[in-house]
Amino acid sequence: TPPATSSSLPPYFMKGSIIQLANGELKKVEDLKTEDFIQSAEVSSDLKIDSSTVERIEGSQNPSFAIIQFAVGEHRAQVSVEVLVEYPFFVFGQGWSSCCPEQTTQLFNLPCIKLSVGDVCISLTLKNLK
Amino acid sequence: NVEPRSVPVFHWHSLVPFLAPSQSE
Repeated sequence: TPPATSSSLPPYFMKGSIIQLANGELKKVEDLKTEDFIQSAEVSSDLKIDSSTVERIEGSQNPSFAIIQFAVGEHRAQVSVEVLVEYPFFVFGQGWSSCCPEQTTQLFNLPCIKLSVGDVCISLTLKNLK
Repeated sequence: NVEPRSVPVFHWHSLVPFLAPSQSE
């Protein structure tokens, strides 16, 4: 399966962006905590949080991109995504992390640290995906 | 008078990647 590709940078990672949680609370993107995602998913009827462990990070043919391989969920299903190196993922208990945190911070002003193999990222799946 | 400008509000799940393993069964 070819990796999923995200070629554009969404605006909501910009520092100061207002994010609405599932309970209606508004928070700035840089203030989000692990619990915010977990609690939002708990009240969602169709989405659930999965733990996605970074298993491998490699360069893409295009140097602007990286290919990240995750082990998703309790069955550790292998999923690869190709993303811009500055694309941030939220790591459990740690916060925003990307392959190139300097670029993420430069582009979005978003505090960000280096995404590493072994990091456990927050991801979503459908509750009824079986 | 200054008109208040609407600030975009994004939904929380937009920020989380949807990593669904392909279901073959």
